[in-house]
Amino acid sequence: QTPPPTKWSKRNLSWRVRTFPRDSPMGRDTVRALMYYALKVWSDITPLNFHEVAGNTADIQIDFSKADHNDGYPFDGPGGTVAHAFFPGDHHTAGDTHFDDDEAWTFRSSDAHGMDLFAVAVHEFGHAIGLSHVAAPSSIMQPYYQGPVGDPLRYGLPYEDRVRVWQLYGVRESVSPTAQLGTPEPEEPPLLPEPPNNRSSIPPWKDVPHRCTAHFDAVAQIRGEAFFFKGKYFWRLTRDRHLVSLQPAQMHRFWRGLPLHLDSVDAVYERTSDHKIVFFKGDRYWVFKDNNVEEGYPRPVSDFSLPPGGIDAVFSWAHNDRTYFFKDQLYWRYDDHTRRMDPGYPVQGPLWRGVPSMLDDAMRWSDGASYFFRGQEYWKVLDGELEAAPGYPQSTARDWLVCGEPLADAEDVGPGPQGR
Amino acid sequence: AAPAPRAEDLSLGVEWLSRFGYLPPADPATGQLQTQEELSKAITAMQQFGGLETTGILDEATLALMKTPRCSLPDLPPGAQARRKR
Repeated sequence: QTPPPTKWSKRNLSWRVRTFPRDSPMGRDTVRALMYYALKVWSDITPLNFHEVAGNTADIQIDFSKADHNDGYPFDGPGGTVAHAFFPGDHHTAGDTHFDDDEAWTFRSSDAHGMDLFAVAVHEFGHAIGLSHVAAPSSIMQPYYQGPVGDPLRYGLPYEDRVRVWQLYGVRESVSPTAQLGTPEPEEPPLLPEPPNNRSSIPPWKDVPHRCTAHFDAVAQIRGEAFFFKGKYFWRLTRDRHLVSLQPAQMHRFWRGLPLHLDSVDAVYERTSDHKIVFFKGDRYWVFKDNNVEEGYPRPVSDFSLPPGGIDAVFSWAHNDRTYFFKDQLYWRYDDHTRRMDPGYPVQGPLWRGVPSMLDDAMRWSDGASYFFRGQEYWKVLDGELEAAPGYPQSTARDWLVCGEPLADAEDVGPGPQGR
Repeated sequence: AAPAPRAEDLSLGVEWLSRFGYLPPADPATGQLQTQEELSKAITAMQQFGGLETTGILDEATLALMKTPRCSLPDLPPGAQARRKR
């Protein structure tokens, strides 16, 4: 009974977020990034390519609208209908996607009343490329909102949806060098705003630490990227371990809400329970949603049942989804989901053989391994192992921060405090 | 026997079923009036699509699903009811 499918005859489709949610705590960059990843879900498995444009000619115009917005599908306030998209075709609205601006759009939120923007966007972009509703309960194209679908970076379409979109567009050929030349992958936008990396934002060189000689205060994996903190600065590495800039960014200009007098942090981690980012300094900690501090912080570290004095390091071990706090030669194990310290801690460290008992910081990484940092070295522990991998420690500066390579030296303008 | 749906639930149900493609658009002559059989068939189709037990009546689970946040687009394409009728 279904009509002949409508689909795009072209394979390169442009998109643009024309209007943004008005009262959402989500920043514009986060909204854009979520749209990017929701479209990527479809382009990962089909020959479709999506690229963001600035003008009014985008194939897929994305709007946040309220009530009757003159397209025949009026919104009805919170709840009810939350979004819609127009099927491909010759009409000027083909592909356009509208979200009800009266919904409480969220991203990685523990708020049960919020509407996960990524989940809804994946569904609506399914319409925008030609898929209609289906009854299958596991399909993203079933019409009812069923809550968040998980991490945008890791989300994969259910089998039914993959089959249906393949019926329309075929399967994306495996990436080959020639295919990449023809259809270059767009640069991935970050889930967090870019740190300032233009020269004018860099303060006088005498105050700036050098990434190749620094003993880092804290290291964390945040939204899949690595952050190395030193003093009032940090370096950021993309998911494929490329430095966003050789120059450090200023902590306070990016992590909005950290006190200006804070000259360094002790430890940082992304909480697995709600993906908020937690900064520790001395007896206090701050919780960030994206890069904005939450109200009511700082709070005392006793909230975690930690003693006064703070911590040296923190990370979540992927193996058991527990968070480990380190201070001097002790460590604690904490359950972020129940917000309780596991009984029997602290214990004399380290848990992992070969890893120093006193740490600067630690982080999990997307390869499944855990990385422990101390001084200018780091140790790698493979997923689920209790012993450092052979061959470690290695140089943090060389392996993570592009030091000791001719290209890095050539590009590394500015003398730096150590006189390089 | 299941209790008869309240008038406002019935009204909401008919409006909902029309909006999402389970009932044909309202006849200008009769307004939103539908035959009981037509309504029951539409409810059954909606329940089937939504993974509910197909009772053909506006029970609590059906009304709850109708109040669940959802996409504005219809579940059945325009004219599906006519084809089903034939």
